[in-house]
Amino acid sequence: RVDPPGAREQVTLLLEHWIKIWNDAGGVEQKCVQYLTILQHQNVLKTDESTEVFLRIAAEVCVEFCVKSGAKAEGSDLPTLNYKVIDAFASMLTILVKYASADPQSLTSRVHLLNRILGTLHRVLVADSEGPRGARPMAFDQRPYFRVFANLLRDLTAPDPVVDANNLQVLGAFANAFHGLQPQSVPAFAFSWLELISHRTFMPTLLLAKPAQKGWMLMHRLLVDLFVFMEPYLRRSQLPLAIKTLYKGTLRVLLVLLHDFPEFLCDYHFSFCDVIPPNCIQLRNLFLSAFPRTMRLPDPFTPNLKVDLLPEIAQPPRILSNYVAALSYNGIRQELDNYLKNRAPKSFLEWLPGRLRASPSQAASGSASYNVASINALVVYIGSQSILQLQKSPQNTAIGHLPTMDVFQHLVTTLDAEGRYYLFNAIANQLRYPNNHTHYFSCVLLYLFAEVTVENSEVVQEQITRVLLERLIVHRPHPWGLLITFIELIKNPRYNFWAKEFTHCAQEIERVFESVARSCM
Amino acid sequence: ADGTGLTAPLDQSSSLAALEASMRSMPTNHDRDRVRPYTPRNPYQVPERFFGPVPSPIFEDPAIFEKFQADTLFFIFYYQQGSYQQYLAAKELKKHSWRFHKKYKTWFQRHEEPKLTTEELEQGTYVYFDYQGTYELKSGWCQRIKYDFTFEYEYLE
Amino acid sequence: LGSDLTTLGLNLNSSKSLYSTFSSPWADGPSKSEPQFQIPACYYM
Repeated sequence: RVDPPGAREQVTLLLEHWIKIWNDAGGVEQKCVQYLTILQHQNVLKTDESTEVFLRIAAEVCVEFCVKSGAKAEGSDLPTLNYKVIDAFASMLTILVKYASADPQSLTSRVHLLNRILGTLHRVLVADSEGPRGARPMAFDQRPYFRVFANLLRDLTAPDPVVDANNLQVLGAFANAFHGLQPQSVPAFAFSWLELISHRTFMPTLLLAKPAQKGWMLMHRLLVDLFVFMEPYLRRSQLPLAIKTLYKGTLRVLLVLLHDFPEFLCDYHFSFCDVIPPNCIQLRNLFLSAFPRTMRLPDPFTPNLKVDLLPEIAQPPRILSNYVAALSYNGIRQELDNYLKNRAPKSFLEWLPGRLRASPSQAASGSASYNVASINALVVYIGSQSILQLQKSPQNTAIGHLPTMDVFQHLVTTLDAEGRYYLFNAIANQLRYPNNHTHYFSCVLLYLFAEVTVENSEVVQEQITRVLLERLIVHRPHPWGLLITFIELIKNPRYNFWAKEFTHCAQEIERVFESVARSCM
Repeated sequence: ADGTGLTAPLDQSSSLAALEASMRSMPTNHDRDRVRPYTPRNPYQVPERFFGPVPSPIFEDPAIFEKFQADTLFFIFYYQQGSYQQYLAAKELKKHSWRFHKKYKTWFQRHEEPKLTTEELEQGTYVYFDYQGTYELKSGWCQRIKYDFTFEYEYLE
Repeated sequence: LGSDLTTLGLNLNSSKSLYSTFSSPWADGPSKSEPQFQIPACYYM
């Protein structure tokens, strides 16, 4: 970009003037508002273009000053930054939002200016991180930008009579800005980004804002952004240090969500499972072990626990993720609905496994040769249809008699080992807190274990066992539904579990089973 | 910020390189903690060994508020507006069954069980904290009793 | 096998919210600066 002649000097002078006013005001906002008259007098905010030029150059000048004036810290090659100018700059932006928008008493007007400011900061940050001509220099310092955003978050989410209870608009502006700065777009800002989206003036406020689902949608999108970035690296067995560090921070954020906002994790569990690689078992368990705060989970180790008599298992879980989308995308939904209604044509069952294969581009990217999202969606959709059918059918209708079980059984017998693994994973992903999905899918998994009719059925039984076991042997937390399903499998003589060859195939495996069984029984 | 203009994603190795390079400038406590500048309202030169230059950190501890009497809590509430201390004082007053009336901006406490309770209000005798004084009672800053007062719940904070 | 999540510096048994003292994804313990708090607008005179 070519700045208008003299623009940089003018903006620098204006900034110096602002810093003096800000220092003299001692933090009293009203005393700073006089500065707006100076800006108006110089036509700085007269047009969108002049506003953009002012904001951009001001951001560049302040960041440059901050980085250059850092003091060398002992034992570190990175200078400790002095934030006086950055803090003053952020305060100026706050004053602009509150008092300089077209109609300061209008929240919409304020948010419009806030969006403009955040957009400018985004562009300056990206340009800085990429360096001249897209060279992406290694010298980018994320800290001044982090500081500006953190200050803006603190100051603009504080109670204000104009914003009042409608802070979702302000938070939404920040959420959109952070979505634009997501790690996949600006990896050099990823650490700051995670800290900002989990900031205590942002994340909890967004999740507590009314109406609840709008704030939740925005937070959900940001977490998906995070996992979309990390997914290719988490799939590998060895994590680079930077990813390990980012992952550790992610775990902490998720633990705060699990403790303070478990319902949020519950209601979006489906889409989170979609973006986590299958090998991240503890991470997935974190999502799946969330349960509503009002619920008291019965101890899964209670002797003679009658799960089917628990009142909670009659209730459906709330699923806010759009799990039907993946089915509509590859044409499965219509054919599936037809089959579930008419139990015909039989050719549907032959056709289905092929539709679950990954597209050539998905396969080329090195992920599974199956479209795992489609399998996940298919399983949940079948489950919800099945439960509806059971509710309409006479009492004691067995799940094995439903057309939905035809689909499961056919897939079990025709998919290869990899496909079956994803299928069982998708079923096990529904083993969560007591609700009718947990109960249904627990029954499905146990039914498939007991009724598998392929040649060498122990291969399938071993696979079901493996899917459950690998979720149990990792460190806690463990979802309630997972525990009760495994306990049922090993305790109920119907499944004849301990007679299976794979439970004794190797000493290490025997020890693992004994250890898990001991803690279960 | 308006959702357009997302930067095109890099390939994985470039992303990882950028992420790894950014580890050196990860924010630390120095970068995230903004110290609120303390400016005394009426500066006066006093020996530092008697009066510290900044408020004592003991007032950041919620536990000390349990030791304050109601008058002290009211003082903090009205004279430290917008501060963490006002928040803690309000919390402590609520623990002692004081309730804030949003219209009169004062604290009320039931002197006895209400004579009447509906979904919208309760009525009875209350103690309230007079921080302003009224036309009839010019001197404020004390607790007063009010008979037959109606506390509408729409004004309950 | 994952890791022991109880060693990440968060009091998972706390009866209070964790977010009010959560300072950073990479901090080993709760924030030492004042916790997050909200003052209702009606508290301002």
